[in-house]
Amino acid sequence: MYLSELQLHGFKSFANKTAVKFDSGITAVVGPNGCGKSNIVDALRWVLGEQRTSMLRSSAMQNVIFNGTSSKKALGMAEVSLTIENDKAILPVEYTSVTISRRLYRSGESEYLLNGTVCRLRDIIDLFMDTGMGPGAYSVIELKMVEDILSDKNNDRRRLFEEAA
Amino acid sequence: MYLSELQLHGFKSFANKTAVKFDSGITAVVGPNGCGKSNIVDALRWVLGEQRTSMLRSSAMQNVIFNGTSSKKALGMAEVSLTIENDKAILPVEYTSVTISRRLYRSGESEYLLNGTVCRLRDIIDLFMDTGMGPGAYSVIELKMVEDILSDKNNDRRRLFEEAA
Amino acid sequence: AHQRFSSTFNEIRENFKKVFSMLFREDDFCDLILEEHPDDPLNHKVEIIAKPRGKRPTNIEQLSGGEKTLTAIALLFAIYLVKPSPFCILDEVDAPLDDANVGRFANLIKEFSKNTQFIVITHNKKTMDYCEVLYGVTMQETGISKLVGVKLDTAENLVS
Amino acid sequence: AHQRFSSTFNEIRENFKKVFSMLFREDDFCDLILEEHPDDPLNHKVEIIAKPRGKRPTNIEQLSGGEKTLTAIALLFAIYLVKPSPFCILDEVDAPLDDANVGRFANLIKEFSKNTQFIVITHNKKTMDYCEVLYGVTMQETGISKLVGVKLDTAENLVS
Ligand SMILES: Nc1ncnc2c1ncn2[C@@H]1O[C@H](COP(=O)(O)OP(=O)(O)OP(=O)(O)O)[C@@H](O)[C@H]1O
Ligand SMILES: Nc1ncnc2c1ncn2[C@@H]1O[C@H](COP(=O)(O)OP(=O)(O)OP(=O)(O)O)[C@@H](O)[C@H]1O
Ligand SMILES: [Mg+2]
Ligand SMILES: [Mg+2]
Repeated sequence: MYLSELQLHGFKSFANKTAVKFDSGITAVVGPNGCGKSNIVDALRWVLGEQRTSMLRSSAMQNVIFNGTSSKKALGMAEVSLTIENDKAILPVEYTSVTISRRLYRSGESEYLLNGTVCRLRDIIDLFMDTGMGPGAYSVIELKMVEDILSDKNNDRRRLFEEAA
Repeated sequence: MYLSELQLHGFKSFANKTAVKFDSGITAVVGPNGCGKSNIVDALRWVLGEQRTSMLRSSAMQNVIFNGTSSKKALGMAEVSLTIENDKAILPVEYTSVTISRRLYRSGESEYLLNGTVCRLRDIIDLFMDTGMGPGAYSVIELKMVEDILSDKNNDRRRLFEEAA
Repeated sequence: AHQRFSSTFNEIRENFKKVFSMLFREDDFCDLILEEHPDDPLNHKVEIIAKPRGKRPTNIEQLSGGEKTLTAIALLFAIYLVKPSPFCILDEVDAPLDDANVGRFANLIKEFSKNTQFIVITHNKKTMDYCEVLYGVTMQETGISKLVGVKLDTAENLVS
Repeated sequence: AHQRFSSTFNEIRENFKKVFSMLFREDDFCDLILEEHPDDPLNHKVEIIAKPRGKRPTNIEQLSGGEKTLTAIALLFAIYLVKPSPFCILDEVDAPLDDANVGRFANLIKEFSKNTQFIVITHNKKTMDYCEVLYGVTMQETGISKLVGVKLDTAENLVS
């Protein structure tokens, strides 16, 4: 099972529709400070159902919608779609690939889609049960976590161990 | 006023007597991870009277004494000396340069020296009064401070502002 | 529950020793210790022991920035391996590492990429050398991100 | 005391705007705001506003790792300039910066080095180019640091 494509439209600095095709091995993402690399990571967390705004560097969920610049107006919706290849039949075997999408409007209304059909977040969570993917699954390693695990201020280490148990 | 030389002997990983001659402009210190660069920063803080072991990445003051390796025994004393050029006569004009030294023995006994003569920490603090140097003076910028001032968890920003006032 | 925590702890400890030895050298020692508090059995802390190459740090605080980062990466991977996701994203974790350690870190990723898909965000040219596919993100138009597929030599222009 | 804090705050704010403009570009906006709490006058917080180049981040949390680091460096310098010490030590603060920002950071140091002596610890080859004197620290003998004076081309071998 691997990620084949991530599509972003109106998500943070990705005002225009953008498609990132991942290699099944190692894909590097490079570029200057502030160009949008970590925003791609936020998009991945978000489409997999992340609800904690602190994990998305935002104080409110609507902050992930492209909020405009001096030369382009803010957008009304953010949409991210992730396509996963089911090459090892880990997901139900009728799927060769699965596309999950999440949309958020400025009003606060939001939608989840599974292969283009509107569904509930619950359906996506159930589909990825026991695959190691989905909200709360441990798939991102960043320097902030390095510092937290070393300083262990809030017994972070123990908490990480318990989440893995 | 500028630093001309730092001598380390038995301080952390500097088991052998080492002299670092600084340029009056910009001196770069480079080398692989763990080779001793930040230990030089700790030595500078320490010789200027730093008493907080947390600022020296140590749980006890004696931890700054070279604690031995599998091939060399631990030493019984740490000594650091710093020579400052008084080119702008900021310090009392009879000094062309001033050397301050600090020693710490495993027993916990410690000494301060001014131009080779044993003195009290008080004498060093008085000498550097109003020069912007000395314990608590704000001369080191590192990434940990960058994180603290951004996260502002313990009202760090306000505290830094007040210390400057 | 305590049983399950114990077995998970042991598994993480095994993984930690294995990953640590891939990132450090053969004569480097590491361990994880569960500090039991007889009066507070639900609240023991996990202690990390890491002693590179003949050094004798009294605790990990004494280690250098790069050594601590490498140790933390080993532990985070060790935890990850208990319930591995099909993919793993690394966001600039190589920033505090010198060239030699970047090489060891990249070799580790290469080794694990047989079973795990990696997405690596980096400013480090040496790390980029180990990746099959390179994407550049630019912001030509103020505040708007744009993606470009990139070959390695172009990447070096892209990161400035 | 409140008077002195106010005047210090204003001085820091002036410095911050000046240093920020040296590290960012001309159309980048920044400010420092003292949030007054009428009910708790001794406990106002300092808020940092930083808006690079036409972007409109709602707060600094939305900025990227490198943008935040550059903003923090500007503020730390601004505070430093109120009671400047004759010397300033920078320990690997350039690690999160891309090449262009390393250049701006190094130019800032160069500018201030007329009045301040700098000791810069770095793994970054571009930063090294701006320094007059380069020292290499090695650990040939296990766990024991040794200093070598270094010319730039040797430094590149030294950091690996
Ligand atoms: N909702 C939004 N609308 C528009 N721009 C946004 C939004 N949220 C964040 N941004 C912008 O995205 C930029 C951050 O991008 P990101 O964190 O991905 O950078 P990066 O490539 O990871 O950089 P670095 O190398 O410094 O870590 C910031 O400049 C921020 O202003
Ligand atoms: N009292 C001591 N005796 C011997 N070695 C010590 C002592 N205290 C610290 N060390 C060693 O010094 C090393 C740390 O050095 P330092 O922090 O200066 O590295 P660095 O050059 O800054 O590396 P990095 O680039 O990773 O930040 C550690 O490996 C630590 O074990
Ligand atoms: Mg980033
Ligand atoms: Mg260091």
